[in-house]
Amino acid sequence: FTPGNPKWKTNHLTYRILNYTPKMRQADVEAAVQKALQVWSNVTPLTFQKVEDKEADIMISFAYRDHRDNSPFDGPNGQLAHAFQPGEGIGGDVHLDEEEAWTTGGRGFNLFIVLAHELGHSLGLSHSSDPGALMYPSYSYTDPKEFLLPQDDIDGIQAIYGQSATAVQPTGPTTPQACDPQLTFDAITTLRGEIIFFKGRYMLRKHPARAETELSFISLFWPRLPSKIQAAYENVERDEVLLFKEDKYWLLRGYDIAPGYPKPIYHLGFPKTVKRVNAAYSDESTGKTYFFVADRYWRYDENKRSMDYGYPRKIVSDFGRIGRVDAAFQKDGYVYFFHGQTQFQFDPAAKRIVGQMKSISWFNC
Amino acid sequence: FPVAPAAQDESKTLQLVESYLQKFYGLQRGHHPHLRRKGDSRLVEKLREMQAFFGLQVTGKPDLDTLEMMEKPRCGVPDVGQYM
Repeated sequence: FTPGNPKWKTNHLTYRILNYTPKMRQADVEAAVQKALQVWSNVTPLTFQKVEDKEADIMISFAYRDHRDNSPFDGPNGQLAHAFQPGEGIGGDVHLDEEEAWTTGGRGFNLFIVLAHELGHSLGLSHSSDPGALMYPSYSYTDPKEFLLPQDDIDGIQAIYGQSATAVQPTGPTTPQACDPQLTFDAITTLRGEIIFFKGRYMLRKHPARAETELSFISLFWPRLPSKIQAAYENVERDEVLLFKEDKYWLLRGYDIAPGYPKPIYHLGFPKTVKRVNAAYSDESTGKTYFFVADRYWRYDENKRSMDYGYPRKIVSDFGRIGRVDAAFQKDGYVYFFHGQTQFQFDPAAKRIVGQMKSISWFNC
Repeated sequence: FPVAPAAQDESKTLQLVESYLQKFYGLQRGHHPHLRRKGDSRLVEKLREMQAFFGLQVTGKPDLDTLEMMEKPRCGVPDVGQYM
């Protein structure tokens, strides 16, 4: 919260767009403004009405370097925008640095994302230390189509203006905490010696040489990848990682997404009855990759680039009672199967489970 | 993966740190050059505050992770105090 808890005295606010950036179509700027305002009106009783040629509560403008508010902009990057807390005059106003590369997508700086953040200030919020929050100070891109206001921001704004009038109260995503015993994973893969744990729009990255776990947005490294990756595995020999969601998969060559992806999973030999892959791991020593779907699994020959004959088979018949597999990866000869908050260590040579741990055992909690 | 920023010389680093803490953590703009020594306790105190806010390791030193965070594009509103 902003010190002094400033808030608007009315829930029905006005806004005005004073000028436009030449880098975007005017209609795209207006759409970004409306979408950004909706982020906050969706979860509070607040309404926003657009006005022309008169003073509005929230004046939105693109400004250049010193624009006479004692907070000069600094050119490309650095400070992207700023906004003032609720109040008369400049209170509530949003200033955007005209020298930034404003866009509607993942290149440059997404105007909608920055506007939604600044409007949080216009309504009385200050910065949040939750790295997943919209009100976190540094910029991070999320596909506007997938954007959901995080719970941290919902809690903050509702503490000022109360809940929305809708019967069902909106909720938002929370930021995964590495040492949260409840933490489960969407997918896990190794990547050049590191282990990458996928969860929602985040990835937790564990480097063997670093004690702490690094949390990042998937979009930070791979803006074209969707959130909620469902399966992933590394083909160490080819230095490739395959990532799966629904009936599509992407290929990482090194650290970059290879052109021409995503491709249908059916190119790998799955029957059309398979709609998604739950988990996968690849056995470097045999060149075989194992795909887990519901209670069955397929085996794929990386050299022949085709599914082996005689599959699918029942998971339980060859891997034991590990239940549905959320995620899997192989490391140092063992395969680790994740089911909810439990992790099974499987020895492929002995063909049996040799250990059971918590899902977060890799994070030095 | 983003490559760590090239090692900068110390005075540049100090300038980046000072400017960041003045803008976003209320470090007073000092006019006492002799205070510009790295050991300036006020600077260290503000640096620790910034590191705590971002969930970085609180070292009070401008380590690599801290500099990386300071170089990220961000909002111009300070992280502490009011913005009037």
